[in-house]
Formats: sequence, C-alpha cells, structure tokens
Amino acid sequence: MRTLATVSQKGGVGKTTLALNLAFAFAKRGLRTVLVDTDPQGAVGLSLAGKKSRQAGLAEWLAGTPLSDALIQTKLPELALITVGTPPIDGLQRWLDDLSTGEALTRLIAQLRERGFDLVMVDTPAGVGGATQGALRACADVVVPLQSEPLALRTLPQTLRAINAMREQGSDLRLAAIVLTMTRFREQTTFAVTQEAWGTLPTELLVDTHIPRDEVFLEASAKGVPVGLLRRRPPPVAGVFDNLAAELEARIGLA
Amino acid sequence: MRTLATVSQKGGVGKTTLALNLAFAFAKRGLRTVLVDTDPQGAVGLSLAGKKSRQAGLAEWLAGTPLSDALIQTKLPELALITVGTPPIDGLQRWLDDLSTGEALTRLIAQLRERGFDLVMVDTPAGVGGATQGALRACADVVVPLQSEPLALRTLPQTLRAINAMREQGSDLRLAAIVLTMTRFREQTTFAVTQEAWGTLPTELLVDTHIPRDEVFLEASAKGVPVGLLRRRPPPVAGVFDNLAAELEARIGLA
Ligand SMILES: Nc1ncnc2c1ncn2[C@@H]1O[C@H](COP(=O)(O)OP(=O)(O)OP(=O)(O)O)[C@@H](O)[C@H]1O
Ligand SMILES: Nc1ncnc2c1ncn2[C@@H]1O[C@H](COP(=O)(O)OP(=O)(O)OP(=O)(O)O)[C@@H](O)[C@H]1O
Ligand SMILES: [Mg+2]
Ligand SMILES: [Mg+2]
Repeated sequence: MRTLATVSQKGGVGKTTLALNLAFAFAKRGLRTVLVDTDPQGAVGLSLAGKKSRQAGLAEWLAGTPLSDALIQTKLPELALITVGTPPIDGLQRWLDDLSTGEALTRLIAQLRERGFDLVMVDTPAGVGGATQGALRACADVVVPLQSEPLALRTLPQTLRAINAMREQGSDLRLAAIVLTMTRFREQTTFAVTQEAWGTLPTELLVDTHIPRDEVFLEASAKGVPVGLLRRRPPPVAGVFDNLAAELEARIGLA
Repeated sequence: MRTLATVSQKGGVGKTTLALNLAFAFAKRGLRTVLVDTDPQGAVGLSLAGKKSRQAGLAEWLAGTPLSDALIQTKLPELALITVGTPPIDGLQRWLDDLSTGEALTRLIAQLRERGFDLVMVDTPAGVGGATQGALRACADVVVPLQSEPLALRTLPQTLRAINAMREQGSDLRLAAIVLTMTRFREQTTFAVTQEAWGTLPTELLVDTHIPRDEVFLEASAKGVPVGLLRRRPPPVAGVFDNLAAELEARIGLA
C-alpha cells in the first residue's frame, strides 16, 4: 500500500484540489484509494457536512469511533473518503499538536492497510507544522503543488526544507513530484514561473503535467468533490489528473 | 494604540496582501504603523531575506534580541516592519504553540505602544490555530479577507467561529470587517460570491471597498512589499487601500 500526502507551506495553492482529483484518478485506474483529510478546514467532502453533520471523520476516529463509521464510500467503488470530522474549536492547537507526532496517522494508515486499500492520499493544512508535520512523518511520499505565481516559487524552498528535515532524521520520505497548478499559459506570469521552476529546480522533481486554471474547480471545491464526480459527464479538464496519476504511479512504486 | 490582525482559516485569500497594503495606507495617512509578521512563511519583507539574512525578526525578539534590532524602518517614515525572522525548522510546532497563548504577542504589543506607534498590524498564517490563535488573543480588532471564490465563502464560518470563541472567553476582540478580495467583476464567480456574501452575512460586517484582481500584486507579494513601495509611482490600484483604510479607521477607533 502506498501513502501520498499533498503538502505546501503556502496557502491556497491547490493542495486539496490535487488531493481530491488525484485520489479520483487513481481510483479510476483500479487502485482502491482512500483520501484522508487532516485539515480542520474540512474542505474534503464539504457538501457532506450540511446533510450528514453527524458524519464521523478523523477527529471522531481519534477519539475512539470505529474506522468503519468514518469511512465514506463514494459513487466510485474504488474511492473512499475520511473527512476531518469535527475537531474541537476550543483546544484546536492541542489537537493539531497531537497529530504532529505522526503516531495517530501511522496507526490509521496501518488500519487502512488491513482493509486492503492500495493507496492512501492525505490532504494537509497550509504550513509545515501541526497536522502537516504528522503527515510528513506517517507518509512515504509527498506531492507539492506549485501555484503559478512568483510568491509560491519564493516560498517553495521552505516546503522542500521541511521534507529534507525528515530525511535528515532518518525517514525515507520522498518528494514524488512538484506539480505546477492554476497555470494559464495565455498569461506571462505562468510562463515566467514555469521557466524559473524548470530552470532552478532539479528537473527530476518536476512533472510535465500541469493543472490549468479552470472555473469548474471553483464549483467542485465548494462541494469538496473531485471534478469527475461533479456532474454526470466529467469535464474535459478531468483528463489532466489521469495523466498526472500515470506519471506519479511509477514515482510512488505503484506501476 | 490600535491593533489589527489579518486572519482567515482559508489559505491564499490575501491576508498578507491586505496586511502589507493596509499598513502602508494607514502610514500614508500619518499613523505611525508597524506591521508584524507571525507566519513562518515569512512573506512580509521577503526581499530582505536575501540581502540581510541576518536581519532579526519576531523569532529573534522572542529569543531575547532587543526590539530595536528587529524593527525595520521602511522608505515611508511612518511605516516600520518586523519580519517573522528565522523560526526553528526543527521544533516549529513548539514555536507555534508558544505563540498560541498570545502572551508573547501581548508583550510585544506593549513594547510597541511604549515606542509611540499608533497602529500595529499583525499578519498571521492560514488557519486559526498556532500563531493565529495568539494574534486573536493579543489584538483588539480583526479584518478577514474573503476571496471571491465559493469555497472561501464556505469556509468563512470557521473563521467567524474562532473569533466568537474568543468573545465567549470574555475577550473584547472585534471583527472590524470582512473584505472581498481578488474580485473580478467581469467574471460571474465574483458576482455570485459578492451577492451571496451581502445576502447572507450581517451587512455591518462587510465593507464596500473590495480588492480587485490585479497582476501588480503578484510582483509586490514576491518581494513582500506594499504595491505603493514597488515602483517610484504607485500603481492605480494602490488607491483602493486608501479607501479601505478610511473605512476601517472609524471601525477600529482611529478616526
Ligand atoms: N486549477 C484551478 N483552476 C481554478 N481554480 C482553482 C484551481 N485549483 C484550485 N482552484 C481554486 O483555488 C482555491 C484554492 O484551492 P485549494 O483549496 O485546493 O488550495 P489549498 O492549497 O488546499 O488551500 P488551503 O491552503 O486553504 O488548504 C479554491 O477556491 C479552488 O477552487
Ligand atoms: N488582488 C489580487 N490580485 C492578484 N493577485 C493577488 C491579489 N491578492 C493577492 N494576490 C496573490 O495571491 C497570492 C496569495 O496572496 P497572499 O499571499 O496575500 O494570501 P495569504 O492569505 O496571505 O496566503 P497564505 O494563506 O499562504 O498566508 C499571492 O501570490 C498574491 O500575489
Ligand atoms: Mg486545502
Ligand atoms: Mg500570508
């Protein structure tokens, strides 16, 4: 079983978008996939929050609720989700701290392995502390979305440092890929950032597939679903994640 | 002396952009202003990081460095900055925890008051734990940027809950305003989000001034400077923050 976390110091770069859509793409390829949300923001499965506000998620599992109550089967048989649930508002800092050691996530991953999943995707909060730290400790691979804006490129080194810090502590954590997101090649900025990325970063870390800016993501995000599950017919841009999943499979040892 | 923090659970919504440009606008109005960065991302004064990597900031002040070493005078006499400095990579979670109690920030604010500042702006990390929690405890007022995308509106309640939680604990913390950011009125999304915001949120919390999408922000953010300090002549969009500062002055008791 493989484990892949979406991580970035910078906020709003497309971590959740990547996690949702990659999980869907891997599942479509026949890999039994579960997406776990560790971000109190709870963007994964957001539309569930209204209807099933009693839906158990990570927070409830941490407090002792059985895994079967937290696992949500989606319309795609090979894709399941675990929402973040309802973390405490008072005592949130403590909750994030507890996750930061990685022990609970390691335990969850072990239980998911026993259930026969092929892949666990983990979405994390912006930043590299708290829950993200826990995911870096518990997961084997990381994918980093790089938003096509100069500031995102300036703050990327911090994300890379956090990953290296794990490796220095003896972890086998690998950066599977840096993926350019929200690209818009009709704008100069995307060209500039793409050029600088390919020019300054180790090219083996970059993948060719980039996620273009497309307003269909806005609607999908607001519901916390992959674009492939948004309507009866997946929008054209959904195909981008099939390409990305194919590129990543080899990198994370699933091919 | 007033204290105003930019806060949002959601990442990448324009907290830092608002903090930088509002601080500049208030300073231009003659208010002695200092902008404090509490986000390890260190986006405030990013361009300084290269040249003066020995520049002391919040992290160094917390460790005992005198305030005068951390205070940076900008080209505008009434505007000073305190960068986040260099927080520990190993032990980052602990560093964020320590800030979360608000004690250190309260102490810093007291020292800044002694120095005769009229206003302290505080930029925070995405999320409402850690350093953001500290800022919510130490500051009197909060401004929340609301990105013109449906997901941002869905996650706004969490930010509002975090602010209310403070008030329930007896704090006088006030939400000065919710400000629509990255608006693009030629796109349907901005209309939809603006309409929903004005239709569902208490209108006294919203301000008329919105921050339009403008590529000059991309360059300014990458340098961690207000757009007004980016070139010799401030770009037209800089005027938006003058309007916003005027709208906020009354709300935070500075008028
Ligand atoms: N390719 C895209 N085209 C258009 N909009 C996008 C794209 N990718 C993401 N978005 C939008 O950008 C916003 C931020 O995306 P997302 O929430 O996935 O980022 P994030 O890194 O998870 O943010 P956070 O740091 O808050 O967790 C959302 O409103 C989303 O709909
Ligand atoms: N009005 C705008 N027009 C165009 N781009 C903008 C605008 N406001 C912000 N941006 C860009 O959006 C990105 C995110 O903005 P910013 O860093 O201010 O958000 P943030 O909320 O502080 O993010 P984080 O959660 O990472 O702290 C930056 O690249 C910035 O240049
Ligand atoms: Mg997210
Ligand atoms: Mg910021």
